[in-house]
Amino acid sequence: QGSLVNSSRRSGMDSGFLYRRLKSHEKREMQKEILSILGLPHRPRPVHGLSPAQQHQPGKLNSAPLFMLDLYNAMSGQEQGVDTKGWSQSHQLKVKSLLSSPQDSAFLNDADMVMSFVNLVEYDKELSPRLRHHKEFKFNLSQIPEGEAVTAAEFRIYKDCVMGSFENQTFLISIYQVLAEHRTRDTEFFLLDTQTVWATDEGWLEFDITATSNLWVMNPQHNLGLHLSVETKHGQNINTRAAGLVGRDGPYDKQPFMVAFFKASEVHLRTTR
Amino acid sequence: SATSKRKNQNRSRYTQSQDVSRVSSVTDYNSSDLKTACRKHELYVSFQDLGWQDWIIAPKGYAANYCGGECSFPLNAHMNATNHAIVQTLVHLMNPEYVPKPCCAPTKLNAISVLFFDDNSNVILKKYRNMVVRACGCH
Repeated sequence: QGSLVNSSRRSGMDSGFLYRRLKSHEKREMQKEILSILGLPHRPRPVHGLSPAQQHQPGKLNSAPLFMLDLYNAMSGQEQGVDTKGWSQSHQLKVKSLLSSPQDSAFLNDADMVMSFVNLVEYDKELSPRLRHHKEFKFNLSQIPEGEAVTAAEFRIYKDCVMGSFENQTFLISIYQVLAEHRTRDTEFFLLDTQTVWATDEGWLEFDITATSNLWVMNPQHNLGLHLSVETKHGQNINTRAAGLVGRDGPYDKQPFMVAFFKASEVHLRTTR
Repeated sequence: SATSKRKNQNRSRYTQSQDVSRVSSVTDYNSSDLKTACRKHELYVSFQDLGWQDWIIAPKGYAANYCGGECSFPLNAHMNATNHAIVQTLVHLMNPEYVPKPCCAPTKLNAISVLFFDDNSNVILKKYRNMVVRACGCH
């Protein structure tokens, strides 16, 4: 620590590598070099990065980082010291499914990059002008590195178990891409995916939004977000919260997010320094 | 015998050229490599030491090993060298100024994945191929 230790004396090897604390400008140089190797233009400064508590207890991560850590562990094929006890049942199932089904794990291994996106909609306008219950979601896909193509994308939302009046009901949950918004008439939608679930079901629901994500990466101006709505089997439109769906104001480890898998179309050569 | 004498002459030329190349090789290598055969040197980059634990979720760091040392001849048993490197060493010793020395470089590389936040608090899981040197040898 701070002293000049010639490693050859210490470990008998003659690499002549000197171990000492780096001076501040050397540390900055080293950081720049490693950021360049990681392909990053600068050191990211996330507003919602890792809090000191989360650095030591990954189980306290928000839903998206937690899911991504599952993928990381599945991809690097070994637990990074994360105690799976902290994981919800669905997360553990997700990792097992990623590892077990050959199609999924080949799919994950084939990706060069996986990215999760935070929902940018700050407030949930629960009712549309025509008094339809729905939820809005928006994700910023404009910062994707050049040459990365979306090979798959899914929207994930958590559903709690619902008892009471809906107990023996099923819900039809639909996810739409917003095509155009008008001041004087209804918003135009395109149905992307639907799922029928029991009111008592609990866990993460995944909706395939691959085509839409590719469109948004190629044409960011078309990115007007997603709408989600819930109907009973009688076609009655109901409040998404009443159906057990968790929004952005829900528990941090159950908030909705989107995840996309990318494959690089060209090799990124690092500029020599 | 004549041949052995000639061989001696050759050898003296060899040793002479070898001495020359030895001298040149001494200048080529910094002192530490002179004694070390080509091998992998361990080096570890700790993201925590760099103060990056607020944006890098996993891993804690990675092995930035590097290859260093001399591709000399005769090769000792455990050093990994291709026949090409052996022949190139010999030819180099005869014509140091024309034939480059075999170089100590990676022979096996591994990928690593890094999980980190970007500026918008999105999370990126990126795979870096050929990132970690697993083995070195003479090329």
